[in-house]
Amino acid sequence: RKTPEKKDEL
Amino acid sequence: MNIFRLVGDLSHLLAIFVLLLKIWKSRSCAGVSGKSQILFALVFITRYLDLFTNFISVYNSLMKVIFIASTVATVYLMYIKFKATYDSNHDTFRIEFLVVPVGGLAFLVNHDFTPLEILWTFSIYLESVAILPQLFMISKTGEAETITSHYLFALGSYRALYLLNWIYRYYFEGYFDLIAVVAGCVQTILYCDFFYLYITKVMWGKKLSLPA
Repeated sequence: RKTPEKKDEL
Repeated sequence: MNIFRLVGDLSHLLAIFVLLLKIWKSRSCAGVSGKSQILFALVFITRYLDLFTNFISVYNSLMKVIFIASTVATVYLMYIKFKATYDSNHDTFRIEFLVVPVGGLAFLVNHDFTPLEILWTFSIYLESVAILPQLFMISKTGEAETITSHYLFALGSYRALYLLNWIYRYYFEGYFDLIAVVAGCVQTILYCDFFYLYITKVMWGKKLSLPA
């Protein structure tokens, strides 16, 4: 399970 | 984008506009904690610095701009335009007791030791506790206007919906952000007492008042 580099949430 | 996140974002947006409209229409910010609003402004400004560094979507950028602008507008209305109606003697929570430890924690526990990432982490931690001055104010005065409790309900629901979104994303996208999830749980737990009062009182047409 990874933490995405790009934050797409608000 | 899933339904939980979308409804969560809309709930967040609704909360901010309910508060702005309440202040604007009544020409008064009585019962609203200016300190919580300053913290939320700080949350949005430190989190959305990535507006300039990476583009996700028009929706994402637009929401970020709206969140920053509307919260700064709320702070402006409270501290400048309708300053005379601001209930400062009931808004006595010491925000340095939140900002300083949260800042320290953001330095120590983050995904990556870079300025933007530390500020993002700070913002996530700070958001989880930013409502405390408002809840403290309500506990001091023992009551809240109905419109203020609608604001709090929408604001609290937003993070609870995000928790569902993270469960969904974990199963269907393999997405998992421990920092956001832990902070989101803390944030939602802080609202539990309020949710209980909202459901047992405000939804039945009664004013939110605390038992003596």
